[in-house]
Amino acid sequence: APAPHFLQARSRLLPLLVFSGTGYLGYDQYGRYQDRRLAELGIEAPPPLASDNQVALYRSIPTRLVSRAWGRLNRVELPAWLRKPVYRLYIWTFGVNMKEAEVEDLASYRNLGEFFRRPLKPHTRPVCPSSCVISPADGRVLHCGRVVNGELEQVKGVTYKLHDFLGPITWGSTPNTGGHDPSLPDPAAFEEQLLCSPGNQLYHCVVYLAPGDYHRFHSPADWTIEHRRHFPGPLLSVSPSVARRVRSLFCVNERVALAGRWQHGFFSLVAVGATNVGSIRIYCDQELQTNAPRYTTGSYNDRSYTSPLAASPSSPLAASPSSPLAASQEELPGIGLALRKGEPLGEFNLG
Amino acid sequence: STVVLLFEAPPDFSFSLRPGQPIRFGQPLGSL
Repeated sequence: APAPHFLQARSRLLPLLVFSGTGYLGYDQYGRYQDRRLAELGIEAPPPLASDNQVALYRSIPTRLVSRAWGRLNRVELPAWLRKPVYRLYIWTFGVNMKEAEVEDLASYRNLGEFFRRPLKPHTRPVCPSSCVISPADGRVLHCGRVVNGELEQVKGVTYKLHDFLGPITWGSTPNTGGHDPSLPDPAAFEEQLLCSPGNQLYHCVVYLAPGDYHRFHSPADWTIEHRRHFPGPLLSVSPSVARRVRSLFCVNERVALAGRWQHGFFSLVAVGATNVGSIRIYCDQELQTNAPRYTTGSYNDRSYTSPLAASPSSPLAASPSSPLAASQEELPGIGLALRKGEPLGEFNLG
Repeated sequence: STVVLLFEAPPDFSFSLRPGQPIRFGQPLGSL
């Protein structure tokens, strides 16, 4: 008797999948072999950048919508019997160290979103007392070094422009809302504008937070935040494999840039969102809303922390009672928000 | 998610890190 129709279709599909899969693996292995050969010869292979069409195709995926749906799903309270298996699977998949978590009892986390932003036990992360700048988060260093000619590196060999990343320098003047900057200044001149002291240099460091990492971030130095700029945008993945292929990835994605000053001049911390981790919370800024449908991509929304309104106790910028900053934040009217090294600053959330 | 730090410092600032290195909150990034 002839085989059923679905079995016939499967038997035709299987060789096709096997051949295409084998072909892809062969092509991938050949690429790796070429890289090894070049490395043996002392030639550094350029990173295989995605073409404009590939990036456009990726950007056409409604990542913001997917991210918001993911966030909504992760705000649903899980039944008590389901919590431990779900969180254990997450712990096993991403290598979470629950011994460091302030609350080790898995059943007490109502949903995955709450579990994701879990705080750590006090003193689990000692803050280096001698260094003037510390890591603000747990993660992996993607790149660090000097800013050269107004360009930063997201990974070795893949650069992006400082101006595209931070937007025009308007802090210190009238705050701008929803602005676009038509002028594109000389990258090196833009870098010079940021520097406060002649002879100083601009440095940058990129820290990637993997899914299993502690997802809160802290003040990396003693500094004063003067300005916040929120760039709504798509939420592409920022995993190292994507960062190696998509140029200017950090200038595309939704992000929150905090700018201010420290003992040596300009200081900035930029939190960049991703598909799964689309929303960013800054504890001292209750007005900030990220990954919200009302914002259009390609614009930015500014907030000055130096205005008298920003520093008044009734201001929405004042730390909320639930904020980890409530007890320690130092408000300096007309100057900005003074933070000490290691103080809680914000967190990433699922969706 | 990613955190990017951008700061001004004297030219003798040096990072004590290398790309790919795991890092924890509170660890030093570099020194003057």
